[in-house]
Amino acid sequence: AKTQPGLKNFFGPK
Amino acid sequence: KSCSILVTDANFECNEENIMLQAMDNSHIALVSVEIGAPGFTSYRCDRTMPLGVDLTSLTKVLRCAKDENICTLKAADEADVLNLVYDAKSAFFSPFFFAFMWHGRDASSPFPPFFLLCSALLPLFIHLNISLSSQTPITSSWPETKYDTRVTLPSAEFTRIVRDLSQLGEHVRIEVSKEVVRISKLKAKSSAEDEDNDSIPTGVVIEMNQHVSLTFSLKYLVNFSKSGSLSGEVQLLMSNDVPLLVAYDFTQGYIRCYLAPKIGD
Repeated sequence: AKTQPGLKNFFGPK
Repeated sequence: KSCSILVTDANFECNEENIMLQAMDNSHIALVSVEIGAPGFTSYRCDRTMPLGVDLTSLTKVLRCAKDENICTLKAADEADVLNLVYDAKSAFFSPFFFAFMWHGRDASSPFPPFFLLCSALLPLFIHLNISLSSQTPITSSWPETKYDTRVTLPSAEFTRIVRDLSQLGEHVRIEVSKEVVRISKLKAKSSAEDEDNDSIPTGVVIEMNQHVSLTFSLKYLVNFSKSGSLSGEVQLLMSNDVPLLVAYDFTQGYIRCYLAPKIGD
């Protein structure tokens, strides 16, 4: 199943 | 209005050059970034860099009072906790009429002021509205910075139509980009189906790519992004594998950019 990671998983912490 | 679908409150960062807004939705899956340059306004003045923390849900309600011909002036005084919106009906027939009220937009439980309805009925007169401001920490407009493998440019109306139509049929969509074709496919909610209905894209589409890309996204967010379509004739989809999609609407003197995390894994 596909999971839905948040944007921070891609861009790192803001 | 487009932002308020994604985020309930955000900071408008004001400086001499522009007004910027950047905020993530509650689930941290989508991010919206807006910039409107000073030349995009009839007149613009900013004496001091300051963030205007605004409840976008309330702001949207206030903006519904405006008619297309209204000129909207936004004002915030130094150290003020109120954003003033003044709608000028541009009509010499009516004498100036100011209607001032303030409510605390951040308190969702407070009832909407009943005289708001009266205020709507009085248009197109002059209206003077206040929105309470909240102070929040400043944002960094450089986040996120990404390079992409592909860029697809297409008419924004087409994009809006495609995601709206597909959202009737499923929850997710797969966007695949190869050299000559963009395939936007509905993914069935149940994985039993083998065939997918493909929507081939009509004319006016430009594909720039370094690498084949295939990504899966939640349609609900794409539909919300597409509500910005009226701001620009074209939309750009920037993608790399396993990287959030950037949906970019550029308009004169500004832009609205929406980022969406892809679904990953099998």
